[in-house]
Amino acid sequence: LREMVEKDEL
Amino acid sequence: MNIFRFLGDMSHILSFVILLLKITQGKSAAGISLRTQELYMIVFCSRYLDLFWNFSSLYNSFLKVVFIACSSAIVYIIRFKSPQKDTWNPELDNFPIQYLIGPCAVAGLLINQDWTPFEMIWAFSIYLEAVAILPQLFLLQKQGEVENLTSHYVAALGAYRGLYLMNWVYRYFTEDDYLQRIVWFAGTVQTGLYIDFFYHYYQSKRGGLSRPVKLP
Repeated sequence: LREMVEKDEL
Repeated sequence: MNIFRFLGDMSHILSFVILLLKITQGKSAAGISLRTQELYMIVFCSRYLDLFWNFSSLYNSFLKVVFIACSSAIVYIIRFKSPQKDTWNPELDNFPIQYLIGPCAVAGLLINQDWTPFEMIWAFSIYLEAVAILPQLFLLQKQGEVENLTSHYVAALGAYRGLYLMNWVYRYFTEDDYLQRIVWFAGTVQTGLYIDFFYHYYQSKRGGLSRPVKLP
């Protein structure tokens, strides 16, 4: 698993 | 986008609507913590700085603008507008927010995703949001009895946090590459802060009665 970088939550 | 995330955002918007209605129609900010509202304004302004260079969806960008606008409007009304500004009681709403902002800023600098300036600011906003409700909860605690609209406001915010938690669980099991330690940790702390409030909210609202919430 990769730490999520893209910010798709508010 | 899943149903938990969507309903979470909707209940977040609902919380703004309830609060704006309360202070504009009721002409009073009594029982509302300006400190908490200022913290939310700082949270949104710092986290959504990326409006200028990130685009994830129209939905996201639109809500970012809505959150910044609503929290700024609320702070403006309570701080500067008559008659609301005269109903704000600085002696009651005196939580020392510098003790929240300071440690969150340090935590943002030290614990973030990849050591870039925006990631530090973004992590700071996540940590600060987790504790931003504290001045409001302390104010309610001091007053003992909570007005209906104010309790609905806090309940809508709590529901938003709870639904986001479910959204993370759902995404964790349905997406391959989904891991957000910082957000999960801060979000769990944040949701935990509402548990006591929800207990009293449930106690006073059950049976369809609309009694004000009483806090010990």
